[in-house]
Amino acid sequence: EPKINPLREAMGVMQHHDAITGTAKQHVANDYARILSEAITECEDVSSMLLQRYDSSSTKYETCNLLNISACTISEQSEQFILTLYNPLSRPITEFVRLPIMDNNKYIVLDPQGKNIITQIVPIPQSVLNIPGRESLATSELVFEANDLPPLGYKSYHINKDRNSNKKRRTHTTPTQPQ
Amino acid sequence: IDSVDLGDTRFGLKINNIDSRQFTMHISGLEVPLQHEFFYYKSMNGDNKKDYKRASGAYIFRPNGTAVPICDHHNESKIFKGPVVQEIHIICSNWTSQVIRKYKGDDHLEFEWLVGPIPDEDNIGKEVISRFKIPSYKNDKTFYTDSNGREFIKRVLNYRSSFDLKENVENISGNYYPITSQIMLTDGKTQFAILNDRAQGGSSLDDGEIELMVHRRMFLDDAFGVGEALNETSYGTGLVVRGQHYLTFGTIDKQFSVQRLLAQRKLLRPQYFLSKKDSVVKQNE
Repeated sequence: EPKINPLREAMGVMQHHDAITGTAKQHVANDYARILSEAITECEDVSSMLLQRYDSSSTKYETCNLLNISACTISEQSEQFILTLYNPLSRPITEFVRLPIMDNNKYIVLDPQGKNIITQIVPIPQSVLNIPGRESLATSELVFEANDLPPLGYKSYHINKDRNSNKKRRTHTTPTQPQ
Repeated sequence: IDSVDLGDTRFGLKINNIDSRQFTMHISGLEVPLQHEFFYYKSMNGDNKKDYKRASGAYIFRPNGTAVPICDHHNESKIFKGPVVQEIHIICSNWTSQVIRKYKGDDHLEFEWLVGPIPDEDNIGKEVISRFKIPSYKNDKTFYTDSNGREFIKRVLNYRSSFDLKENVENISGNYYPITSQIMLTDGKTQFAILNDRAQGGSSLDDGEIELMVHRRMFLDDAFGVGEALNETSYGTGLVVRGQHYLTFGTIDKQFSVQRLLAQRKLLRPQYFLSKKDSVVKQNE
């Protein structure tokens, strides 16, 4: 509860437009971003602890706040990692996952049953790579379909860089001619 | 090469490669022409001493004239096709670009826009919009906007249901409404809707047309209280904003469910947790 309360407070107290939008003074908007950021980090700790209970490990579960500019240290730099998705809806849904990666290495994605999932690698647009201040090394995104995410539940995917793949076979997506 | 296709004849988009504004939607075998373009409104300058001298600012949107196109329509586009997604990367100008994509099996198109930093050299405020248009569409000056994701509210151009609007001097911003999740047109048989990933201002200023404001940068305060111009800077240049619009089109009997389910999927998206770990698949299962 103490770790969740700061986000409750941030959401509850500061929803007036003069606190959070363009009609807030810049330093007020910046301060609200700070409050939200700190509160979200505390909630992430709670989510991580809950997930650790599920898999009986001490591995930290992290979020990537910069996925909106196609940047994520874990997916870019890890040889293997696990993506766990939480579906907040009360019905099963399909999510098309996009994870930033550094190069065109081939990746193997396994669903919770160990079944190989079809993946595609798409270049990140140049305009995103040029965003001022973006420090990510990712140049492509790994895209795959995470289907049947359980209602209000979790599903995990193993993602491994395939070191044995031949360079020529690595690129899944190439510019194509019209069909 | 004159055109390229995303998706298929059940739901797809043909893109005119010579003029990147022109598209043709394929909906269940039908062909529907579509135009998409980025524009900006020049912000009104003024000293706020009289109403007609009021500047556009953080509180009010007050354009000076009609929308100015941003794009160079002859820029080279790149198309990528694979088993999961098909997408086209379009560069509009050196500060505006877009990716249009269609995921396998989806019944909507995703327009991922990226705008900024808005240039400030001419010291004229700019309020950037993304405008979709189906030229032949007849919605009789009527459009629908959501109310915080709940029921639709009927909007009619230059009309207010609760009083007699004699003259709308602000005939652009006077028809703007908050769009928190969706704006929709209908001709009685079909529905044409754009869903957004964040609250934006939007309108339909002409039949078949939907516009949403995606970014704004101004250099004057509008004197409503904040005392600062809406001129956010980041790395000394101005903000870059990236987001998505989702386009749906189809017959009325199907579209309400398509829009509702899509809004839920996009506004309450799954949360991502990543972990570096060597666990075995069995444990993960």
